[in-house]
Amino acid sequence: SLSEKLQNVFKKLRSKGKLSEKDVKKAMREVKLALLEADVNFKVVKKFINRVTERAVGQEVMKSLTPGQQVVKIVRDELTDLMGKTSSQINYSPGGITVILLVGLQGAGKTTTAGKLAYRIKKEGHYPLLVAADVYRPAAVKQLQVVGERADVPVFAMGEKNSPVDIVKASMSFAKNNGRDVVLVDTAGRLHIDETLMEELHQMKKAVHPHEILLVVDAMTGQDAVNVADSFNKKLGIDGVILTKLDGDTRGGAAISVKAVTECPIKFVGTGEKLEEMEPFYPDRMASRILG
Amino acid sequence: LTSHKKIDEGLFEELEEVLITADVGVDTTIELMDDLREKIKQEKTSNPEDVKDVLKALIQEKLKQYSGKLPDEYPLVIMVVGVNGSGKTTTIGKLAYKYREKGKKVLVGAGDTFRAAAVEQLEIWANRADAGIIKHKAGSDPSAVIYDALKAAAARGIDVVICDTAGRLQTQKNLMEELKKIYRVITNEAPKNAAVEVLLVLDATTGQNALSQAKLFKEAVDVSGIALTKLDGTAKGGIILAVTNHTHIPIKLIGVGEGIEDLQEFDPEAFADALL
Ligand SMILES: Nc1nc2c(ncn2[C@@H]2O[C@H](COP(=O)(O)OP(=O)(O)OP(=O)(O)O)[C@@H](O)[C@H]2O)c(=O)[nH]1
Ligand SMILES: Nc1nc2c(ncn2[C@@H]2O[C@H](COP(=O)(O)OP(=O)(O)OP(=O)(O)O)[C@@H](O)[C@H]2O)c(=O)[nH]1
Ligand SMILES: [Mg+2]
Ligand SMILES: [Mg+2]
Repeated sequence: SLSEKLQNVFKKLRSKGKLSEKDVKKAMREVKLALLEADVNFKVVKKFINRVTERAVGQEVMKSLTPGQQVVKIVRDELTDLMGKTSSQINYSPGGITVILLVGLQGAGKTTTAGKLAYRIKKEGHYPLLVAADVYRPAAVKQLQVVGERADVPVFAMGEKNSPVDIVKASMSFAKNNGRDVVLVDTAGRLHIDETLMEELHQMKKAVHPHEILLVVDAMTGQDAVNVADSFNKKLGIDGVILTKLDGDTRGGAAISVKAVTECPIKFVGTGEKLEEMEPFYPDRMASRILG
Repeated sequence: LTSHKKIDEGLFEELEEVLITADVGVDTTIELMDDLREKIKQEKTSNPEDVKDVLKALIQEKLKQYSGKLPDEYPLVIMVVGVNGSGKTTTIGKLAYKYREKGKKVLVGAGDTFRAAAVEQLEIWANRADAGIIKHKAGSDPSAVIYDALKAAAARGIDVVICDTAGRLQTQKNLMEELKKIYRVITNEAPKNAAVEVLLVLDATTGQNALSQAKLFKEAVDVSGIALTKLDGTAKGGIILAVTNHTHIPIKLIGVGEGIEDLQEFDPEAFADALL
């Protein structure tokens, strides 16, 4: 683990007595490697190392009797800070219908997460409505209907012959007429470089003014996470992120990259395929996981 | 790459950054850069413009050792495995279509009996590809579905059986055991003269975890080929270098879209080109 590697670096250095800038550089190299191996984006790592180095060559480390532990603490603290706060609530509209849009790349976990969110929102005393706006993927509508059935939440669908924008517009009237106060829209997976499909999301946003546009990201995403998040944020505007498949052994550095480039909170994390397997996001736990 | 007047450390750093950003990973990047410096010394390369091409050739060489072709011997059984959402079911649709285009009779086995609407999704692909499908009701034993598919294939003179399995994380021990059981059914029940291919589907957007996926899936069901999907995005799939290095599994196919024809045979030259 990184803590062990840093302890080793500083063990060798302690015999020399004082700590030099060169020694800190050695330690920072270990931090850089650990973060890259955890899939944190290269440019984000560079910025992070610069900030940590600045603190590490300061008095708190140079004069410390346990410089190794000090550096580990600084790295952990800075990483936790980068992750933001725990802000795992849904921003419900103060009056009227709350509209939440789930967006992201193909296979990230949007449909499954829509079910989890619906389940949670219902438990919080609201009346959610799931909307099947993916008309492209074979049996996507059916998948959401099965998920809705399991969560005991109604699903609004108009088959696969209508445009997603029309479906979402129609779902709003349906929600109003049926006492549903939260509309949860499951959209088709898409590439951030697909202009037509990104424009479709833009049209959807203009039509129903979502309160939350949540980007669903697979926790095992590599360096590309930064491009995806940046693109979705610039072209559409993101209010929050949900990180999925954290029940695996991926370190999840994509979390840092996404947070760094969008400055949006990571609201929830997916920890399995079942409805209840979604938890609030804890920055300190994520920091520990990334540091290995 | 910015233009350099001579081959200097700045040029090497830039190339390192390109590799890391392509998900090649730290260890493999260090290895490649060492080989690059060695090659440049050997070939007495002096023009900085040529350095990138030397690196490209090195990467191509590595990949050529481990690239393979779509299996072309019959009867053929293909078992498709991989983590959740990587593109297995869609890839099966594309594969079924490819074999139908070759005039082969294809049957798909709906071995994902767990996920919502997994069978319905596969059935739509089978219809599009003009392939038969064997399915049981939701929650049934995947091994039983695959057993039935193999028996039906033998009875109907099917050339290619493609088995879909549920997505699973390589660290889920009970699910990996389930996969081993399905594999045993295939090795026991496939015709004695059948070729068996275990195809691991990896998502090109995946980072370093792809290496753990390849290692553990190989350990469990002796993966014989890799399909790298979603290369039509901006992810480069550089992790495939470490994967082939460590596991020696040949990369056979790449997914470049969501349409039935968006499956291509792996081309090391094109891949190395796109990587840099
Ligand atoms: N282990 C695990 N699997 C998950 C998690 N979230 C989703 N999945 C699985 O990931 C796969 C893809 O999930 P989907 O919900 O279909 O993904 P999607 O984003 O809607 O996919 P598209 O609509 O095709 O873009 C499914 O097998 C899910 O069961 C999670 O947190 N953990
Ligand atoms: N852009 C792009 N999308 C792809 C590609 N291959 C698959 N997809 C999409 O990725 C998503 C997931 O594909 P699936 O075939 O359902 O993946 P899977 O591995 O069977 O998923 P599970 O069974 O849930 O584990 C779908 O939206 C597919 O259309 C590809 O090569 N390019
Ligand atoms: Mg979906
Ligand atoms: Mg599938």
